[in-house]
Amino acid sequence: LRPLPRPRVLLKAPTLAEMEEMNLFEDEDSP
Amino acid sequence: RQVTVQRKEKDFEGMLEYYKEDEALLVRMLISDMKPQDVSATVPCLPAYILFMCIRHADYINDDQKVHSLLTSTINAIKKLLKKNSEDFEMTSFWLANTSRLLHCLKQYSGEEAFMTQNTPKQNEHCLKNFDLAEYRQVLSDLSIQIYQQLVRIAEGMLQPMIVSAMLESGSLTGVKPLGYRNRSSSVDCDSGTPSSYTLEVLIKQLGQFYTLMSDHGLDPEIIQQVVRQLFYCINAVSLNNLLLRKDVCSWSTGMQLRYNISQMEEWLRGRNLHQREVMITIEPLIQAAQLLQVKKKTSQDAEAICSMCNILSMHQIVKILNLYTPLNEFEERVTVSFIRDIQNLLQGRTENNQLLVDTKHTFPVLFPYTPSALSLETMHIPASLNLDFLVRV
Repeated sequence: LRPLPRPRVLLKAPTLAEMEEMNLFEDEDSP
Repeated sequence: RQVTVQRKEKDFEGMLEYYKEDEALLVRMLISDMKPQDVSATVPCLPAYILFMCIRHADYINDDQKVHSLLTSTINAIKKLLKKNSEDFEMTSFWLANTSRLLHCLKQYSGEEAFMTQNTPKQNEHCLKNFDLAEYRQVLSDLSIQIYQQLVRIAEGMLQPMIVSAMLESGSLTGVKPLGYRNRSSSVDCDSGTPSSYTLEVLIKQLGQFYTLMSDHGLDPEIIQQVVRQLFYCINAVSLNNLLLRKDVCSWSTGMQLRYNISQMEEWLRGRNLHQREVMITIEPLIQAAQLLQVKKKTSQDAEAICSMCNILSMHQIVKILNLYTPLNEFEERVTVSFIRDIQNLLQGRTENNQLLVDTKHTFPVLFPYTPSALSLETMHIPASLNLDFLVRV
């Protein structure tokens, strides 16, 4: 009997706006 | 006894392995430093396929951090590149094509049945095994919309200076230009002539360059059509607004030249299989304005014919054009006040917006229909010129 395939794990992603905020935050932090 | 163990060559399964430390190099070579010319001789959207094959391998080895990291770096690098090239049509078109292709790959190989209907058995084998990337698909979809908006903004900005001159002021029809306008050159090219004078040929040539670039980059035909529709809307809006504000272009001869110019643009559309209703409806107001300049404007029958013909123009616009209409040749007559009143009486029942000018800032919402690829990942060849030899074929 073939084993049933595992369900795929949903990878959570930030929204595009959240990514932009994170980039701004990193830019401010960097020397 | 000597035993020979035969080496069995493993087939390429359409995955690309890389060390985590090489991620920054991968993103730099494939995105930040990539020029469209570097991949012009390869399959369109090769960078997207390469990125997807790297994602596939990270999925295959069940490394969620690697998938997160690569997708995040990819999205950030594309955004940064497009910000740096915010006025570059070619670069924007190239990355619109690649971003939407990467999105299609994430759908086609997601393992979701709705996206697999056109897959070959080999393509089904290549579906992602461990991770559901639906949320990243949403991010890429939002990014694609942003890139599309940048693309049309750049293209509109390049066309805007040409539109009035090309559509209303320059003319190639002999004998059409009335006295006083005939000394204007009709063959001034933007390269050699004054910056303010563009011919229709120059405008159409620019549209052709946009179309060729987008096609060469492998942008989906449905998206190309939406870009063309938006540009034709812009041409209609700028031309019609100019007509509605200038007495000197509201004449029979302008109407004639305009109709000829529009027919040339229709030919251009037909030559590229773009002559669809969605595109033509955007320039219908300008077509009706050109017809209005040419038809008879004397009797009540003429008024009825105009009201029936100009079903897209508003009453406000029709009345304005009639008021501005300037007879220039001996066979033309000024439009009488009573004729304009006839038109207003015939149209008073119409429900329409009262605006005179067309909104030049309007952009149509864009749709990105799903377009799976017929190419199979294991057939992809990466040229050595891309300097990606640190990627291992798996």
